[in-house]
Amino acid sequence: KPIANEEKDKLLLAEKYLRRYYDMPAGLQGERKASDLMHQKIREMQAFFRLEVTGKLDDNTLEVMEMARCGVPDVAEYN
Amino acid sequence: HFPRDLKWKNTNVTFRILNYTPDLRKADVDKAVRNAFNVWSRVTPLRFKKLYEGNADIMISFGAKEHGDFNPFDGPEGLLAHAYPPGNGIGGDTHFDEDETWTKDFHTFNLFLVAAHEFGHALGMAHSSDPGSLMYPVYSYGKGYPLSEDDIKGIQSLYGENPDHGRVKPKPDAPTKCDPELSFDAITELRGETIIFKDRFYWRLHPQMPEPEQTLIKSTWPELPNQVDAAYENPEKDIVIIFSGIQMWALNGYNLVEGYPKYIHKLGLPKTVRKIDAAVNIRDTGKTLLFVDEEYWSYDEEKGTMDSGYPRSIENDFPGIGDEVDAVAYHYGYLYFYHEHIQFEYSYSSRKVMRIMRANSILNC
Repeated sequence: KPIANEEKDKLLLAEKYLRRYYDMPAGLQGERKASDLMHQKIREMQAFFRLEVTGKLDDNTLEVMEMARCGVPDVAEYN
Repeated sequence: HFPRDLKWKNTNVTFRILNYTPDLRKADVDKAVRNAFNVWSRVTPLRFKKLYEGNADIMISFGAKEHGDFNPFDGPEGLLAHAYPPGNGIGGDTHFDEDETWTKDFHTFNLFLVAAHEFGHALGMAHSSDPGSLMYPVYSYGKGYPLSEDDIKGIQSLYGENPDHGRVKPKPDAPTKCDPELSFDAITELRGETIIFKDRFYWRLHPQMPEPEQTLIKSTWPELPNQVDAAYENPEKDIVIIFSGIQMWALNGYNLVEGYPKYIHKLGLPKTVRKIDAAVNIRDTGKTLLFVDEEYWSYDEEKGTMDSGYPRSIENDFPGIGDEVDAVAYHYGYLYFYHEHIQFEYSYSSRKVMRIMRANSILNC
């Protein structure tokens, strides 16, 4: 049980992060499309931070997502 | 830059501080804001005028959670502040998260540094991927002039150079790992990982991680200086000793050990020694070798004293590696000496060089 919660927390953190800083659209996109989109946005973020681009939510990627930072997005227009 | 290279049409920009954080004296906030604008005016024709009423280009405020722009803050840590690109209305406005603790030193989070970054956005700068840039999205503390070459190039391509100001000395950009001339400042093990120090950065090598990860030293260890001369791990005590100048720090993982920094002369080195070039603990013997110019000392970790009969000549005792060392590591009976862009694999038992490689071959280059 706790493991599932932990995984879920990581996923929520990543979703929030990618929505805020990588222009990932909110709301329902249908199962398959949502996960493709998430992997694509994770790759974008890993490329920006010069991490290994895997599209997966590995420890290094999560570690960067938890760091204190500026609220302006890393890509696209800020309005 | 932001899309369409948004920028202010003229270089006289106004700002107004709408409210103040209770974390700092008002005068400290005024000073942090003024110094943050000075960072950008030093390298451009931009001039910043403070208003005390009415509408200014850059309206500065502190707020928590939802604070009026539908871009809510998130409580302590995480999101620290944000700013809008140049433009009318909310354009240029800069908001700081009041749920953070704002400081004027290395404790998190330094208001001057965050403000300098946010004003970069308010002037038209977007985020940089260079971890050594002020416009890098992740917070890190550092002293000195905060703009890197990347930052300066970016702002000057929007507003031009500062006509009455000579070149400022930018922070050096992050070192690139596959630069053939790359040399190291220091190298140490840390709980199974290899840490390589260069300028204000370190690479972290983990056996399972194909790519070395580059980070600012101060992002991980704010108390450490920006420049490391030597480092070694004492696995028995699970500590890493970091040397810089005549001081040394002890790290237990990511925490600084109580009572440090200390002077290196506490180890028994003569006062004439002002800097250690390299250090390594030989696990099999319990001795730590300290390399200074063309000589080295042997320190007995068990007794906590220098061995007698030192210093000795590097060239005589380690034939084939030359007479100076930048960094040294020890793995399974081999010493890895680094000098300039060369790495010597030296067999401790047969006392000879087995291989000569480029220093950055350890970084998969």
